[in-house]
Amino acid sequence: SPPVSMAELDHLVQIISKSHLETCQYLREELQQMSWQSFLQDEVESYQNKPREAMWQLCAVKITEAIQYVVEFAKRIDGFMDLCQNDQIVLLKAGSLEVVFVRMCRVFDSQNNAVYFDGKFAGPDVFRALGCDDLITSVFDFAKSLCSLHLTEDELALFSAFVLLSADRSWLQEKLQVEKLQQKTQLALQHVLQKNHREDGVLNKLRCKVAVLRSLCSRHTEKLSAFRAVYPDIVRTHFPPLYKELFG
Amino acid sequence: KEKHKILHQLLQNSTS
Repeated sequence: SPPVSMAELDHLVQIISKSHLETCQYLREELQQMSWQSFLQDEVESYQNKPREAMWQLCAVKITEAIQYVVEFAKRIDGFMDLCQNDQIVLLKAGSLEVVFVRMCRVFDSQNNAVYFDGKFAGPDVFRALGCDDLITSVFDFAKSLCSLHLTEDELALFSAFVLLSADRSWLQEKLQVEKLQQKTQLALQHVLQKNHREDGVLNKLRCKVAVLRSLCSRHTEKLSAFRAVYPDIVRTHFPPLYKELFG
Repeated sequence: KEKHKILHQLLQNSTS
């Protein structure tokens, strides 16, 4: 395919960064105003004392809210809406939760190992009632390690698009189209990293994150099916329809 | 597409 010009890369970076900021759910200014307020001990205990199914439902609702912003992000990415509808659905079904985990580092307080959740900053212990401590720990570890790269908003935007436009997803009908889009997005990501004078290893570190994201998402699916085996009615009647559609 | 009606609808909606 014809070489991508510098101007085209700049244009792609601009479009994807703008799409990211328009759909990022929490603006940086909002985050700063929140002054990283964490849950008080009695609030933590009230989450811990929730029945398992109630905490699962709350988390499913929060994940679904975040995913809807990711869908809007995807719709604004140059070229995504030109893909066939099947592939748009395949990419979002497989990648939306991965982008949610990437975006999580924007609302993560590394010093206190806490993530913005349900109004305040929550440590892993808030999620104890889920019965998924191993997965929660891995998700927090991932957020902390992504935070340590101190990505800028445009770097995060490009990395999110790169994760979403994965040409190796199964069930893609026009794999080549997605490959072209992903390659251009990767070039744009490299372009941004160079423009921001990032050291060389950052792109490779980001590539390694992709494998971790895949693992986190498959473990989420495993935990969900284990939960649903015990509480089939709760999932059917109380979980958000979009969540069930994506992960059911 | 049939199995993903909600996602399909979200994709059809104008970018809100």
